[in-house]
Amino acid sequence: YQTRATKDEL
Amino acid sequence: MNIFRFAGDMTHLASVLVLLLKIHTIKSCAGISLKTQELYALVFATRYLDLFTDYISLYNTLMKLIFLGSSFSIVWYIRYHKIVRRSYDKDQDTFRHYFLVLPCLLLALLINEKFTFREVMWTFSLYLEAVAILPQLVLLQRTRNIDNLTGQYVFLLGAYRALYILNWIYRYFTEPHYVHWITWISGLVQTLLYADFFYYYFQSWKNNVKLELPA
Repeated sequence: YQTRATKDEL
Repeated sequence: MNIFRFAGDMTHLASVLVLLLKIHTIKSCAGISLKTQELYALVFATRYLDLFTDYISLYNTLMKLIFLGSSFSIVWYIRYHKIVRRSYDKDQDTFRHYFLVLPCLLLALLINEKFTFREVMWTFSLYLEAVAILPQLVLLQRTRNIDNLTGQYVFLLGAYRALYILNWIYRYFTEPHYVHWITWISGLVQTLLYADFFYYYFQSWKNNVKLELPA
């Protein structure tokens, strides 16, 4: 989940 | 998604559209640094490697495609378009941008959140984006006179990262475990690099005089 949260920004 | 990040993305979008509009309509890239545009194309290429593997939202995918498409087409215009390329001032745009790429790559190999190819590439794109504006700022110092489209382009580009800093502060206080020092520090460095440009941009705007950067 953590990496998903990090990479949701452009 | 929060208002700061959305405003940041829209400002970023506006900056690339202003640039594309300028180049496409007046068929000129005077005052634009090809080196900065190439660095930005590299930033997006290394940051959006997950474009086809991780689907986050339609918005996210659409924006990634727009940023990739616009940055590579700007590089194409300046390099290969038969009219635009004539207005490219390669004698002035001499910043050795490879001196930016290599240190960022080494730093990404040393300081990252996870030592995987994707993560190192993503971290590299953050470090590179922080310094990608340097060739453009150097070119503006040299050519001194800044046409207002170029001035708006640099201003919007700096403003988007400043809005992202507000987004990071907001997410830090509203989301548990949202801590990303690498992103925050490189974003802060990036915004600080624009600081002097912002100062002169506001001075010229306030005094309603043409934007001049001190040599």
